[in-house]
Amino acid sequence: RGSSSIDSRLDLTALFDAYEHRAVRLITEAAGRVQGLVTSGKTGQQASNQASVQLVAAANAFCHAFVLKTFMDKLSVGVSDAAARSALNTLCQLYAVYGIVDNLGEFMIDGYVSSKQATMLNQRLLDLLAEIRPNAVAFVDAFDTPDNVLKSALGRFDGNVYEAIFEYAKNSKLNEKDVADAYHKHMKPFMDEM
Amino acid sequence: VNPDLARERKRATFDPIQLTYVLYNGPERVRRKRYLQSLAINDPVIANSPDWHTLSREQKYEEVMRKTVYYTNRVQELGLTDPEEIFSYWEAGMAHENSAFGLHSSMFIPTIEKMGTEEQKQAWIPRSLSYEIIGTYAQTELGHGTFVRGLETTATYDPKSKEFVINSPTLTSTKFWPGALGKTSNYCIVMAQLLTQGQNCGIQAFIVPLRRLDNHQALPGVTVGDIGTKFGYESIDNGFLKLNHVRVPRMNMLMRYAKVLEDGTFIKPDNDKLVYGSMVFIRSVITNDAARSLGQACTIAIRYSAVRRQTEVSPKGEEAQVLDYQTQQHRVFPALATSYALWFAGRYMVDVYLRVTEQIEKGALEELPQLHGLSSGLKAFSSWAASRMLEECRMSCGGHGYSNASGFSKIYVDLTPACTYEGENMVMMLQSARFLLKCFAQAKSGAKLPGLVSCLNRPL
Repeated sequence: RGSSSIDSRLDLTALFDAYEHRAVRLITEAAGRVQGLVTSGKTGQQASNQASVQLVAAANAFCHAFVLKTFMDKLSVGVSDAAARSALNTLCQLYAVYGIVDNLGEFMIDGYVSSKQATMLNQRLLDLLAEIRPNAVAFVDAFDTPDNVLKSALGRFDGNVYEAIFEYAKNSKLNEKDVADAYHKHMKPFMDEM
Repeated sequence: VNPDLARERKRATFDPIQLTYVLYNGPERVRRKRYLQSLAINDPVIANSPDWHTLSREQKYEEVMRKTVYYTNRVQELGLTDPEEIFSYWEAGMAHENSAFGLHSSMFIPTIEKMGTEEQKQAWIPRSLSYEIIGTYAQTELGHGTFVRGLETTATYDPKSKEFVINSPTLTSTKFWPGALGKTSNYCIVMAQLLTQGQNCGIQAFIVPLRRLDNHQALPGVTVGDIGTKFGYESIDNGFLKLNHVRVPRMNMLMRYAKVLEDGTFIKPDNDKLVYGSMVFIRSVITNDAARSLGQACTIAIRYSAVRRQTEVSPKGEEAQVLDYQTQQHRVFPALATSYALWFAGRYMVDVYLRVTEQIEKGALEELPQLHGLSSGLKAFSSWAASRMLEECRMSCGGHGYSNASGFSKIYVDLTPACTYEGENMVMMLQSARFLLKCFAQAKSGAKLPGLVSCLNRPL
């Protein structure tokens, strides 16, 4: 077992704790690297450049934790409908678990998340996909985006996708003439010559 | 309604309207949003607009100018003042087409409001609000981007005439990229190195007239034009600007914080970062844009995946909905979760921005570094994530995702510039990291850190 308290219940506080740990560790390591380079005689700017990949990783991890935190905060105070809150909680779990699985090295490198926990998270990620599946369309309907804004044959609210795609095809400017001008200008002379 | 989609809606475990209320801050806001959207959608002046993808660059510029002028008038007629309501109204009629006066209202006017003295606000804000002046904000140069200290444009104070001489001394100092600079704007806020009494006093903001107000022709010493076609943003005349010793009065430097006295003496601002306030606002808004665009991409991918059927899961069975394939779920559901996550983060950031700017107005600058540091990183984080995932949504729709009929291309080319404008993302992340290092050093020396960065007090 790693130091993290994450288990198969996917408690959001435990998941966030892992994000926070990862961010603090990466910031600490980047700061250590910069300090080490300065101590070895580099200027501050040279040191920053030579630690820049680590610095970006640290800032990225901090932002990732911040985004998860605002999602959790919204869940805890901003959703009064119980069914909606429950569904959104699953989506928040997916956000947190996917972020860990996608960046597993950064969570595991110091053993904070163990390989056993990582295996469990990989499996639970697939479970979450199945849990979200029945609500997928409802989740996107909730964005309340009118068809006029989406302007998509594929994403229409009524789902009449194929009719819309075919209609779009018929309106192609190339279909304004049965025989395109390019045939007369280039294709026919070429074919005659050959 | 397609029967597969109808069945999906019946099987959901919650009523989506409840989440819509959460996303838009309550039933009243949703009702109002829908009302304004229906007004825009059913407006005959806009309803029969041509298919965007069939228009040339020039036609797109003109079409958006037509819509912008029309909607600007309609917004005034309807008496809309709430930014969210105005956005809902505009979006319904010209989604991802970009207002021709977008930078005028989001950068030019707010910069004068935040960085101008009362006298300066009196001089320019009423004329800007009545569209006598249409302005933009020019910081980036041909050879210099996010590193503002490297900008070459100069503003040299002449105490004899009490004027600044604004100059582009090199080819690389040519202002390049600012939106609406090429053909639309007649005024501009130019960020330039202030030189006075033989000293370089750093980057300051100057109001520079570009074009005559009677016939829109470029003023003497001003070379201005459009930079050409781009990946997207085709309706926007991103421009270049060369200034050849253009003289502007002393009052044209925005002097609420930094000042140049008549004799050329420079008075420093309390905080250098105050100069970049307008960019911080836009960065805060970018997270919202990223969330909304990714949400739209998810809407397309998920609805289509519910309708599209492909290959039998069991031999001789019916073709399965693509959404039932685990690989498809693995592609689009994390994007869905991310769009919700960024939505809430974006809302939070705009709230923080409004709170902190209110404090700044009262002279309290303590939270400005935190806002600056966090908004940079979050802008990069959100635009990167949304661009990458939007592309994944597109590809999850197979060949039809490549057609302009899918709607993806219009959203994508509107979203992905956010990775480079208002600060290239890698530089933004490094800026954020520098802020975090400073906080970390404070934490190590025993300081108790406030708010968002308090986690750095945590022992490993």
